[in-house]
Amino acid sequence: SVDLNKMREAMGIMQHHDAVTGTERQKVASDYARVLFEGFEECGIIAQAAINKLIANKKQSEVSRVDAVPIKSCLLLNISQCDILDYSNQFVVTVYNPLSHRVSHYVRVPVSGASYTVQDPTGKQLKIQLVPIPQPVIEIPGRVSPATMELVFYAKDLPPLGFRSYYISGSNHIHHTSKYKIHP
Amino acid sequence: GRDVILGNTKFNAVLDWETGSLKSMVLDRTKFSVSQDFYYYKGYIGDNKEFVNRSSGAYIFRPNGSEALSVSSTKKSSTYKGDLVDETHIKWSDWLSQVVRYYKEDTYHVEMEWLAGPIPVDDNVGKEIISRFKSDLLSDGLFYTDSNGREMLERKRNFRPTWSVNIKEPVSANYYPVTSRITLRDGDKEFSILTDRAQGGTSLNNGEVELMVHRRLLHDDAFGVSEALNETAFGHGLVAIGKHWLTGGNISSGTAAQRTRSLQQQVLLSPWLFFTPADNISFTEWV
Repeated sequence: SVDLNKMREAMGIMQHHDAVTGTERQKVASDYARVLFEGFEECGIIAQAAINKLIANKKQSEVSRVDAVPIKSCLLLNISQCDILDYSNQFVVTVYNPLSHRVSHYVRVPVSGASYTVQDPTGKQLKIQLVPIPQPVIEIPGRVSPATMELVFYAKDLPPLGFRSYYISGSNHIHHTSKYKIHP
Repeated sequence: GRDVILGNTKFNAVLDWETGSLKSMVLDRTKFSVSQDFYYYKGYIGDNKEFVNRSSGAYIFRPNGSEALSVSSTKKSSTYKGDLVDETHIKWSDWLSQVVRYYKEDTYHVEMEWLAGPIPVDDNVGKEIISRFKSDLLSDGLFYTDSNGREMLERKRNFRPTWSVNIKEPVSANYYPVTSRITLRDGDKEFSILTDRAQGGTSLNNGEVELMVHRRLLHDDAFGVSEALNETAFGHGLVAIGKHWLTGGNISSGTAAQRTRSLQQQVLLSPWLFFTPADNISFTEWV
């Protein structure tokens, strides 16, 4: 409950029309972004604990191991940026369905490798597609990522109020170093 | 040299092969003409001494004149087709582009991801950028906008339901808040655009819908901020990115309502993604 408070506060502050309509100064917008970020960080603790609990329920014997699984959000996915993916050749994408009925969802994640395989928990290899990320004509500071493509796959029939994880491995992955170190 | 078709026989969007411009759509096997383009309004410059002479600014949308100007007439596009998604990347200018997407499985919508900014103001003109859709729907001056997720409200151009109105600013006086959706109807046909955020929108002519996506203004509107809505980050004007989704269908068969509801749930209560690095974990171990 305590971990929800930051987001509760953020939602309270964002009843103000400036937070909704875009009439605020940029510094105010940046402050709203800061408040929301803190909310997401704290809610992430709950999400991670909840998903680990769901995993653990299936395999009680491995509770201690799965408790250690870090599950992170990438809040800059809207601009095709995710530092976890920039530095990992293999990663797991967990897709949580917040609706009370089954849904299917096209997952898009920014990647910098040349080829990838995506497997569902049964080991079935899913169809994937790599689509180029449009590059800006004018170089503007903002998006900081080596990713040049987006990996697309279809997460079909996600269970209601539940999740499914997909194991993704890449080959010919280019490891990027400090040049792309993400600034706060 | 052939136009790009995104979709199938029941639902599709046809784009011009060279520019990527939307030309027509098929909803429930019914074809209708629809185009989309980006325009901008020049911001009005007033002296702020009286209400009727205030500048366009953070709180007031007040274009200088009623005509929106085209952002660019020379668009360039490239199309990427695959097993899961077809998409066309369209460039209007150095500061405005859009990706049009059609996902192939069970999809009855087209996604448009626009990227606008930094809006150039070297000419000392503030600009308010809109995405405008023109169709052959006979909408009879009516359009529908949602009201903070409550209900769809009917809006009638140049009209107020409870008093006799004398419209002096035909563009801004017809703008309404669109928190998630704006819709046109013609007989049994319905055409909706869903937004990913609250935006201003209207229908200034029958069959037309427009939504404001970004603004950069050089004068204060004297409503208290005391500064123009001319923001920068890293020394550049702001860049905004967002999505519009186009969908529709027949009203009597319920497909329009069903598709819109389903799409709203998909995009407004979208699945959450979480990531775990697994460089040292094999698939078998992970399973």
